[in-house]
Amino acid sequence: AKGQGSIMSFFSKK
Amino acid sequence: MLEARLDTANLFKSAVDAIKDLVQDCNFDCNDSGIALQAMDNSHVALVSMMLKAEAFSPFRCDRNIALGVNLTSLTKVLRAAGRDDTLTLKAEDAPDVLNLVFEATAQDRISEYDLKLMDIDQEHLGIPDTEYAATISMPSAEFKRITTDLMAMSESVTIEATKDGVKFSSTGDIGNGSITLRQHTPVDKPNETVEIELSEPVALTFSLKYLTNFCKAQPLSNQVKLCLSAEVPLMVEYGLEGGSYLRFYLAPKIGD
Repeated sequence: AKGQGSIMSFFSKK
Repeated sequence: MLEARLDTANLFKSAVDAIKDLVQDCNFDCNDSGIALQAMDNSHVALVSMMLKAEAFSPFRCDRNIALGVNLTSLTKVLRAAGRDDTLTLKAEDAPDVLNLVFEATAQDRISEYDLKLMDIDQEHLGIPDTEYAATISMPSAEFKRITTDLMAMSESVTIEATKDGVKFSSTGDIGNGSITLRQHTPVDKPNETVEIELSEPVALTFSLKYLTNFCKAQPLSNQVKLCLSAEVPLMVEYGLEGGSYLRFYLAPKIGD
């Protein structure tokens, strides 16, 4: 099964 | 101070309605270019980014940056009191404790006024990089809603595959599998039914249907929705509004096997 990625691993904090 | 008036409350009601189940507390960041909002859902899987440009309002006035920390459940309660065709005026002082909302039904000479208590929300903003997406699909928003609802009956996730032949949404679950394929379609007399696929390279990604069905609550905002995909980056789902305003959702893909 595929796991759910986190949006924070793609977009960095400003 | 902020003063922003919409001809019809409809736009703001529908926008808040579309995001209130995804995010609870968020800042409406107001400046002279308009009212913006960025917030992640609790599990940090999805991100909402809304921009209501100053041009969407008439008049619009905001002298300095004001962050309105709002609980969306509370805002929804207040907005329920606004008729869809009422004019809506948002007002706030420079360092506000409350957001003042005025709904006017001009035909009935009826004016209602509410103050919504604001809260301090310490929210981190994420930088969303400009992305050249491998595939951009424009399609009727009602069709996207139907597809996500139908496939939700099969599985909790959907694979979206864009090729030169079309875009395929497919799900596999305990009871079997299902798929819907849309091909490019540009009826001259019905522009709202257009399906357009811009492709620089084929791409296939898997996403949680729970989030996609949630995004579809924005369907009343726009007849068309845009899906932007690239390998291994979040999907962008965009509901374009008049004058360059928008409501965008970003969803992290499912990863691994």
